[in-house]
Amino acid sequence: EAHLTALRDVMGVMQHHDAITGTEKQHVADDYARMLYEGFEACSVNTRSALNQLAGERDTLKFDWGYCKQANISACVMTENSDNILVLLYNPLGHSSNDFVRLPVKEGHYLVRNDRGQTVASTLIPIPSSVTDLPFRESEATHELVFQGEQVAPVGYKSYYVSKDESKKSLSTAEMRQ
Amino acid sequence: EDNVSIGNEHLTVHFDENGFMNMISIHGETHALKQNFLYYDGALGNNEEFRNRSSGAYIFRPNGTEKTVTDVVEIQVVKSDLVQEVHQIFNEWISQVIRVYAGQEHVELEWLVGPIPIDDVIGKEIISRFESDIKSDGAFYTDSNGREMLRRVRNYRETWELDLVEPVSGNYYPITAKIAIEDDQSRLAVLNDRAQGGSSLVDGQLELMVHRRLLRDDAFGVGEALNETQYGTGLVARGKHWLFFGSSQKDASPTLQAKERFLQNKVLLPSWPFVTPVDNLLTYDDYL
Repeated sequence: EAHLTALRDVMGVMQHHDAITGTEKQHVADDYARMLYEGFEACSVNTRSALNQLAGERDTLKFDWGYCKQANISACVMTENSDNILVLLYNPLGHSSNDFVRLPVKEGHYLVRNDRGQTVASTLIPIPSSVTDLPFRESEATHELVFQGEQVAPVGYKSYYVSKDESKKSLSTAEMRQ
Repeated sequence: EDNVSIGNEHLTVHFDENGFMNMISIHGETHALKQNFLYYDGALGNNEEFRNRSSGAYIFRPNGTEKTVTDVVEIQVVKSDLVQEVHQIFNEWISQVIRVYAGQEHVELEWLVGPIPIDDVIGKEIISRFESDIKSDGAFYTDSNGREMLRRVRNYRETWELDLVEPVSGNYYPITAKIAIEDDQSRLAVLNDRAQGGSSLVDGQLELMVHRRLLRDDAFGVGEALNETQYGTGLVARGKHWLFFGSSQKDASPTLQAKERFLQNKVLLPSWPFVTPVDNLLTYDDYL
C-alpha cells in the first residue's frame, strides 16, 4: 500500500497545469521525471509479486519480472543479454487484444513458444541506424524480435517462452532492400 | 526497380522515387496520400506588448510559413510475414519508420526527431504533415481529451467574428488523441500517442507538431526558453502516429470511426510486456 501511495502522491503533484503542459522550468520538469520514476520503481515491487502469484508462485521459483524502460529507444538489458526469457503480456483493456510485441535483441535465431507447446511465428527486424546511432543509447541490441500476442483475454495475460537457439532458424527472417 | 510499396491483405502504402510516402491503396481504390516533415521558425518577439511575443512554452507563434527539410529521403525496405517496414532518413536529425503489420487496417509511423539544430540561432517547430485528395472544405475534427470529436473550421470561430492575426497558430488546436478530415467519399484520421498541436491549414491536409526547440522565453511566466537539452545537446524525441484511411460512409459496419476508437484504446492502453530472464532457472518443459 505504501508503494501505491507513493505513486498516488506523485500523480497528485502531476495534476498541476505545469506538469501537464510543460510550462515549468527545466529543472522542475527533470524533478517531475525523477518523482515519476521513483513512483514506478516503488510499484514494480507490487507488479512483481502480483505476477508471481499469477505465474503460480513457488518458494523455490520467484521470477524477477521487469519491464523494458528503454523500449522507446529499442533497448532492453534483459532481452539483449539472455538466451532464454519469459515474456508475460498483460492486457489492461476490457476486451481481448492481440498486440504485436517487439523485443530489442542481438542478431541471432530466436524461437517463440506459447504455453501450449506451440511455436509462435516471429521475425527479426533490424533497428534503424538513426536509432542505433543515438549517442546516448548504450545498447547492444541491433534487431527487434517481433511476434504477435494471441488473443490476450480482457484484463488477462498470456506468457511466452523465448529462446535463442542457434540450431533453429526464426520462422521468417526479414528480406532487406536498400 | 519500380517504386517501393509495403502492405498486407487490407492495404498497400506506396512510396515515390524520392522515398516519400505518396499513395495508399485500400479496398481496391488508390488515393494520393503524402507524408513529410516540415518546420516553422519560432518567432523572436521583444515580448514588450502582446502582439510581439516570442514562440515559447506557453504559445506557438511561427515566424512565417513552413520550411522543407529535404527533397530526397534515403530508405531501407524490410519485409517479413509479420510486418513490412520502410526505414526513412530525412536528414541527420529526422528519421521515421513506416510500418504495416499483418492483418491490421492502419499504418504505423514511428518518428524520431532531434537534436534540433540551433546554430543559426533560430528556434524550430517540427511538424509531420499528411496530404490527401480529400475535399475537406475547410473543416477538420479534433478530439477532446480522447473522447468527443469537435468540428473545427479554418479561420473561423463559432461565437465571435474572427480577426485572424496569426494565420497558422490561430488555426492550431490541442490534439490529445486524434485529428481527422473527411468528405463524402473518404476519411483520413491520424491518432497520436501524446498531446500535440495540430491543424488542417489546406483542404486535404493534416499536420501535427512533433517536437519544438525555442530560444527565447515568451514572457508568460516561466522565465525560460523552451530549449530542453540532454547529454549536452538538444532533446531527442521519439513517438508514433497511427493512420487510418478509408470510406467515410456512416452505413459501413464497422465504420472507420469505430475502428479508430478500438485502435485508440489499444495503442493508448497497450498490452504491457513484462520480461524475466530464465537462462538457468527454467527450461521450456519446466515452463510448460
